[in-house]
Amino acid sequence: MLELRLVQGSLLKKVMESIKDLVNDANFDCSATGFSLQAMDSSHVALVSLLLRSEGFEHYRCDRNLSMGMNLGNMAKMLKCAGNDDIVTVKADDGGDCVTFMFESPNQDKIADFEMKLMDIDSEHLGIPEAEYEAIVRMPSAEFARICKDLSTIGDTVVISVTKEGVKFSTRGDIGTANIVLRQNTSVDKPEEATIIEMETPVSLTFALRYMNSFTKATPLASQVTVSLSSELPVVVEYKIAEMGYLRFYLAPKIEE
Amino acid sequence: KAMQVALIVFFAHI
Repeated sequence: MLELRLVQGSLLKKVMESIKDLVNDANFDCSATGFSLQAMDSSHVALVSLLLRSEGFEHYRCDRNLSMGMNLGNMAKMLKCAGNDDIVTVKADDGGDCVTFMFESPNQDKIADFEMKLMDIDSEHLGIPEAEYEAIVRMPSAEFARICKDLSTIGDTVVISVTKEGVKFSTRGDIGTANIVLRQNTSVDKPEEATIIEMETPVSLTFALRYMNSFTKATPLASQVTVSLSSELPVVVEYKIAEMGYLRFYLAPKIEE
Repeated sequence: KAMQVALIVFFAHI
């Protein structure tokens, strides 16, 4: 038996809106630790890793580890029917073939339940090694989204370079080139507007903007985004989810032939 | 020209 009650149901709505276009079907894994998902996009270039820790739920019951295969587009459709202030409860029986999403309005005057069929998914699980990244950039998530959107009007790829001068986002396309440099900025009153660059070694990597733009759909989840780079590793774009966990996107770089 | 590589180049299946 599984029963997860999330007072801030909008978090789950935002998570689904962030990942449904990147991944079609995925297994949600429930354990004592929390509610998690790891899935790759169909081209095996990008990976989504979600963790919502059990402590973040108002009520978390998971009698045994359970893996539930879901079509993320259908799950997003159902969660879209929840109000932004609704409390969302996810329920499933062990060995059952469906999952129920229950939505309660804050004053309990409207209660809805939506039952969705589960599916068998052969998921490939990748082992993501713990890594020390050469450069970690923390910046406003809206700024990161703006940069990815702007650059994708010029080119298809972005070169992200971190030096002691700052972080540079560059692209080139048929009409010309673009470079956007952000410098470290810790002297703001509002920590959510800070840009913080931790660099061990200068690093420069090339990524497809199409995926970066897809990741920025998670912008409503967090005011800050963390971009972790190492020369021999996929980039990690991380959005923290309140006090509960994270939504991380991994993207393999483009490499010179 | 830069070539897109897959994640499996970096992360192994478990």
